[in-house]
Formats: sequence, structure tokens, C-alpha cells
Amino acid sequence: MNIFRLTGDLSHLAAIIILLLKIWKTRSCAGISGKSQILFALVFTTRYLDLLTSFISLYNTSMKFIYIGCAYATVYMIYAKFKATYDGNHDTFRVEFLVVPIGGLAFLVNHDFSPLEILWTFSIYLESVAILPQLFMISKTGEAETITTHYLFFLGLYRALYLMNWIWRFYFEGFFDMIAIVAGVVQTILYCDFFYLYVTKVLKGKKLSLPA
Amino acid sequence: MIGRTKHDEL
Repeated sequence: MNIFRLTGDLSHLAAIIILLLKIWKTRSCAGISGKSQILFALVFTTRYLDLLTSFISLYNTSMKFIYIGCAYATVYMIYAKFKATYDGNHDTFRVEFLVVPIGGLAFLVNHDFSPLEILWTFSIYLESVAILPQLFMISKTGEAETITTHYLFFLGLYRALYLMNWIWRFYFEGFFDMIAIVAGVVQTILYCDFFYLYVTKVLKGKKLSLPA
Repeated sequence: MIGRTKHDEL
């Protein structure tokens, strides 16, 4: 464990909690893409199946349960509890165009052709594009609530910190996982446009609105 | 090269 991975995990946890609290406190999931949240629940489910097969540490196991629990709680709140506030008309990204090719890619490019490893690879590839429905929705509505931008900021920051974690681990441990690194770079690049808007607008107290 | 344990990251 190193400082980049720890702050990365905490940033990821912060993002998940911010979103959960935003929906719970405001009793509304306006502006939130349910499709992205379903993809994140799928990412955690396919990645953390090793909860059943291997124990790494209490930290690792507990964080996995927290991530999975929060992800499904968020999906439940969007599609069941606060369904009336779900903005389905703007959440129209065709996720099947993501899931199917990524499923195929996971079969072709992986470290080991075993079920758990292919599911892990699928989850890594899927996570890199899982935010696209959310970013697409914001581009369609032309704006985002400030609390939602904070959610996206911490979510984007976590994988950027993981990139530094992988540099650290390569230098000090000789560890590197090309699949995770390439997907992590793609994932972080997808946030760059948002990061620019977040720094130039939200941090200056303005609302995040895109030129319609 | 993959790290010591299969996937020790979240």
C-alpha cells in the first residue's frame, strides 16, 4: 500500500458516499445517470468475485463490501425509491454499445483465460468507460448540480491517483499490470474535459453549464 | 509481470 493508492481509494469512497448522500438527502436523483450507476454496480460485481476465493486484507475485503453495497443502494434509489425523479429522457446513452465490445475484448486481451480473470478484465475495461452515460447526460442537459460535479471530480481523481500508484509500484516493487494501466489512462483522459470545466467554473463558485 | 498476489488492488 502507498499514499497514492490509499488517497485514491479514499477519493473513490468519497465519490460514492457523496452521490449516495446527494440522492438520499435531496430525495432526488435529478441529473444522475442511472445507466452509469448500473455499469458501476456491474464493474464491482465482476471485479470483486474474488471475495469468495481469496482474502488479501481486512481493508481490501471491507472496502469491496462497501463499494458493492453502496453501488447497489444507489441503483436501488434511482430505479425504485426515487424513480419519480429519475430523468430517463436525458439518460439515453446506448450502453449495449459499450458492454458488448468490451465483453469481447475481455475474452481476447487478458492475463489468463480463466472465468475469474476474464471477469476481472471485463470489469477493468468497463470501468474505464462506465462514466460515459453520465458525461453524455450532462452534455445533453447542458448543466450539472454542483454536488454532482464534486462526485465526478473525486471519481475522476481516484483513477488519476491510481496511475501514480502504478508508477510508484513499478519503481519500488517492479509491479505493473498493463491492462489496468491502459484502461486507467483511458478512464482518466475521459475526465479531462470535465476537470477543465470543474477547475475553471465550479471552483470559482459558478454553476457548471455547458454551451448548449 | 503481474504482482505477487493476483489482484491486490480495489
